[in-house]
Amino acid sequence: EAPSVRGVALDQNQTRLAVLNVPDRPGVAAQILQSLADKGIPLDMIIQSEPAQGVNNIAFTIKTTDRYEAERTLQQTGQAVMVDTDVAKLSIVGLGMAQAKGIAARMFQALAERDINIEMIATSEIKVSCIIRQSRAVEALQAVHQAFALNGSQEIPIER
Amino acid sequence: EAPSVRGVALDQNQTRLAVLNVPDRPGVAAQILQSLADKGIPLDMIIQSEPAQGVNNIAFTIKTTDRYEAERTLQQTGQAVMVDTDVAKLSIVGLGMAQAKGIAARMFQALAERDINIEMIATSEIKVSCIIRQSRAVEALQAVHQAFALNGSQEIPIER
Ligand SMILES: C[C@@H](O)[C@H](N)C(=O)O
Ligand SMILES: C[C@@H](O)[C@H](N)C(=O)O
Repeated sequence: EAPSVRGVALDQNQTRLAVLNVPDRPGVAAQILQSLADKGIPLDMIIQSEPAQGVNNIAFTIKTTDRYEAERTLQQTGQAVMVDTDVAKLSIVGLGMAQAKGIAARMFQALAERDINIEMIATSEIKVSCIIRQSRAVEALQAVHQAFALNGSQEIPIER
Repeated sequence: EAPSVRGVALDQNQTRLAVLNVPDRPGVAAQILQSLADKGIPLDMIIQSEPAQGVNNIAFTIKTTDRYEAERTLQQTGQAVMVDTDVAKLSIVGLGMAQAKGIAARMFQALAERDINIEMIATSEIKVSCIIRQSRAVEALQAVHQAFALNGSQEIPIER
């Protein structure tokens, strides 16, 4: 079956947290993740890019309603924590996204045409997700919807 | 249905590329992604974490067989490109991974116990993927397999 985009999903109930400049050595990510799990805080996205000079950042997105607990938990483990509640997660959902060439590019181009900055990116075979400013969320949803010529019935407007 | 891990997947045929210190403004990611799509190079993971001081890095993983073409393409767009062929992608695959608290922590702990460094992370509701050194790949697969008490019949050993 040809790769295809089936829908667009927007989640405005997201907060981004990041722990900054943590040592790039085994056990660090596990300890941070476990401290959040021990408090029963579910994580939506976990994003970590390349390390540099022996340190790295680990970014998460959580439900905004969990932000105080999550922030407190991370601060207790001695981490420098950045919190940003004004984000939204915009995703395209489909099949064969990894093999399909240019699907992510098309999504990003739709955002670029409206001057919407892409702050974070994570992908899988069935989903390309971006973190953008919450203030641009609905406009971004419409832009990507149009870019993939999806009619109303194919929209998955809000994730949980 | 309770969240659960169904299997572990290891892909050793991965190369990581990163474009470094690109301007954090609309259109940058789109242009880079389009240049790779125009050459017909499929991307597996795309990872971008938080920007800092007006710049960001964008990391990708591709099939190692596409590395020369991808590197050349990115260099032609004027980017500083980092290439690392000695990586492997290890993933746990399941359902309800985002809501399940501690699944990623458990995977990361299994790697930490064997002193395996986690270089990159990206997650979705059905998958937690890490980039690790290729030299530790098989050991990492076994460690995570054991951590989730998966017997041999549930293994999804190699992605494409
Ligand atoms: C930074 C963090 O991911 C570290 N590399 C670890 O393996 O835990
Ligand atoms: C860095 C890059 O992702 C940029 N923020 C863009 O929107 O294209």
